[in-house]
Amino acid sequence: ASLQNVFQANTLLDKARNALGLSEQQLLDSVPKSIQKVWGEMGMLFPKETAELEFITKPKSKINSKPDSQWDFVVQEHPEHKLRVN
Amino acid sequence: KIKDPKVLGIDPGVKQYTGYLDVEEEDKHFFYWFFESRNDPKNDPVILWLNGGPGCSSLTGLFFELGPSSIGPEIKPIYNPHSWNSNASVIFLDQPVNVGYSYSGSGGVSNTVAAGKDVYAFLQLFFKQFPEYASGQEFHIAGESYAGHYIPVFATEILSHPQEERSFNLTSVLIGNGLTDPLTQYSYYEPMACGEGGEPSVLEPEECEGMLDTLPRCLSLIESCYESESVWTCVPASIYCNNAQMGPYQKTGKNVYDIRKECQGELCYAEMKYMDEYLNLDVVKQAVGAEVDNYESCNFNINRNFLLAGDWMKPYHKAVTNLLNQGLPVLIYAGDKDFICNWLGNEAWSNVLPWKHAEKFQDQPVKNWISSTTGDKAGKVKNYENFTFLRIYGGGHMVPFDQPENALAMVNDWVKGSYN
Repeated sequence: ASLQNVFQANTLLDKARNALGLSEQQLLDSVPKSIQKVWGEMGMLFPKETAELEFITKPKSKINSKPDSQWDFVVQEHPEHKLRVN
Repeated sequence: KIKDPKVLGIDPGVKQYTGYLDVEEEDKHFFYWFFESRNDPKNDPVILWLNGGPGCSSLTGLFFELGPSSIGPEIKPIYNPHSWNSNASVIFLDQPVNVGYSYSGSGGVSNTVAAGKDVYAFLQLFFKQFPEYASGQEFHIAGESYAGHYIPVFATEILSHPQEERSFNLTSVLIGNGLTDPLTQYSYYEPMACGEGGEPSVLEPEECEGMLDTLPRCLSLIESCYESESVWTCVPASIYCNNAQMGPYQKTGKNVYDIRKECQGELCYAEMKYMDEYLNLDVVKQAVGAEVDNYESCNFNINRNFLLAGDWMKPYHKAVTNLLNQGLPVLIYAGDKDFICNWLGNEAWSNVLPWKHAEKFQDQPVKNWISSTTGDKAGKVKNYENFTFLRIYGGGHMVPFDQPENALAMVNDWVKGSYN
């Protein structure tokens, strides 16, 4: 289990590290040994939950967006945001 | 043109708006549904309603709790006489992205704070387009469960913008059966499950013992998360604590949202499947302009999102301290039959929250709350100045579902300014 554990921890930490776009060194700098141990333990104690962790939220399946012309109002007074109203 | 949502007969007598807030650069699109007040929309307040999860749609609040209609077994609207738009206009907003009818073409939002700026932008644009709802009317944000994380952040975001910049005022916030101060609240799962919350124990003595044995480790992990607020310490805290403190109860098959019931179906309420079916009907999606092909009440992908797992144990109650110290009225209410965000934990963190009148709040007596609609002793209330804790008898996690009359009494009294 402990051997599995180490791989589990590394896998999980590596997945998290990749999700956050951190290098190996950045990870080692920002995650103390004690916390790396906890991640290993987590993988062992709760393999299902740690295996299910989603590192990015998958986009919705099929999108059929409607052009602005089909909406009653389109408000664009905020720099990066637009409000469409039906 | 997209049809008028009124054709659906959800609340045929009132004006409604649906649509999307688009965050172009990030390809994020948030769905909302607005219902005018049935009473006097020119003077009645506006309430923004948010469900939690994280990853559950606010349309569950609309169709399962407090909206103008619920959806019955015939997959048709059933008029709700206790709707929260009886005396207020109500906006239901699906956030973060990929929740309900909201969507993102790319990877979704991974933590609450990123959504705060989008919610502020949504409100700015909405009230710019419809100034008739912000010409003197008050504006409140209400929500439940994980919205106990969202709302303190969103309110802080709103108040961080100078009044003269804003096209609306924030009058108060209401958080129902929330998760806001996990370090305090996680000590109350054992008492709630083991007979000290007003219902008989649902666990064997040794299981209760087991919860107490694992609690110190859980609390130390949450404390590390509070100190560092780093995902590296916060993710293990949420995985360890949720298994250790919620696992034993969940294994009983009991409904985590209502200790009196068994869990039926994916979200513990069999009735919830009717609204899922309804919101996946083409005629409904066409009438509201929905742009996703599949609606789910809760997106478990988001609930398992790694960064949200880290978000879970962060100390959002610190934002509540700042809101109270700025004078914003805050209502913390809790149905007393819920396990997962139980009233013991919500009462506890309200009592220990540091703010400028904390001691005076703690010294206040707990009084009977008399519902203004039923006249019943419907709960217990404690208030000092702009901070109120309310225990609601006989309510589960979704108080308006279990106690519709008293929930409406609560919100009507609160938005009228009866903060005590």
